Amino acid sequence: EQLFRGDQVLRITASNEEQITLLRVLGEQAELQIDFWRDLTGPGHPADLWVPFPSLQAVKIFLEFHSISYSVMIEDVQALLDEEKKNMTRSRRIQR
Amino acid sequence: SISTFDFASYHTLEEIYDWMDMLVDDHPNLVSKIQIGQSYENRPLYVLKFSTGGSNRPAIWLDTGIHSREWITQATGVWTANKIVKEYGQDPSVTAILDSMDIFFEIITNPDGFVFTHSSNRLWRKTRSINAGSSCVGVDPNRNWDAGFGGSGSSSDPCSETYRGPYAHSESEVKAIVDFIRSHGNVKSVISIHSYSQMLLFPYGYKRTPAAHHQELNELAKKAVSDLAAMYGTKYAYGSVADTIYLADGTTVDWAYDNGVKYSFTFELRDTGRYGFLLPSTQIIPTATETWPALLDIMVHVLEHPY
Repeated sequence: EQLFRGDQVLRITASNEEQITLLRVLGEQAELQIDFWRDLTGPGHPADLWVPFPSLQAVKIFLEFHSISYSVMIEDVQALLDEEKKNMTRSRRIQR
Repeated sequence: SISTFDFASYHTLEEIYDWMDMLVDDHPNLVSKIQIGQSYENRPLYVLKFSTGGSNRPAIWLDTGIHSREWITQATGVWTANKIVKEYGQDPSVTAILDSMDIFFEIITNPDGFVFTHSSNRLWRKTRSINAGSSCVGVDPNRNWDAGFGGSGSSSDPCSETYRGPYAHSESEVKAIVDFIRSHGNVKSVISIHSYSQMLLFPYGYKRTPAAHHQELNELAKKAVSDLAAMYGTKYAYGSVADTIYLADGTTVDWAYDNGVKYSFTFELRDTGRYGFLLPSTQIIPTATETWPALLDIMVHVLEHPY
């Protein structure tokens, strides 16, 4: 089972077309293994970017260097998955 | 049993397939189950057929969960299928639709991916087909349709989340729907449901040229998102795929529209703004509930505007 310990989802809001272009370039860097969960649609619209833990520093430095505003939407993807799994198990136990 | 099934929880493939059997058993005169093909890993591709009789009636196609990680979508599919059954004979709109049309509903459109999200990688989006010459697995089944296939709005890299596949309809999950809709020949609407961006979109995605019925589709989308918002205030964007998000090649709705299905839409269901694909199960019922009036708007419009 693949684990996602420390992976984060960042909510990014590009303020202009130039930042959108930069984010698209970022998304094309295969070695970062990032994934746009909610895609870029235009300036002012939020995009959600899943970032594996090993790429976090590089991505955050990139965003800050280019003054692209972001917030952490999911602090630890694995923690949420663990919670979801627990809920499913509990729900099945209740049914029985 | 059918009465104790918990619609407010996420379920495995087996649980959902079992539930479908129970729904059919409980409503044999309204619901039947059709197998339209097999997935790459040989799982059956099931479609629920809601019909009150007649042969080759005009039909509405619904599918949920072509991107396996979008769990709120499959869960909304289960709730919606149940709602259709419950409302037939009660709600005048549902009754009118099913008295003259059939509804085909594929709740788990990408079963291999769905099972993989439960067993190995909760965030898996694509199919599970092996890609020759690459260690990366899977094709994005919403870039695999023969509508602008291969353009820049998809990826040729098997490791990408939007990998289009080696050729159009290479994925058995896609080919099964294509064959079914073509052989049916009387499908009037295709509604493909995804999550999560809160949008209601229509053709085109592979080009910026407006669809021939752009104005009608746009007005219908406007009404649908307005009725959706009336429930909990969830705001949806609407418009063509290319105008609203970006150029996307090889998508379900574009293929449907280019193959004569005028009322082709794709939903992106809600997020609370925090969890993305990991929406807590407490969101299932609110999401499904608010989506229902919008779905009904489209289906009623299809009924009232035969072509």
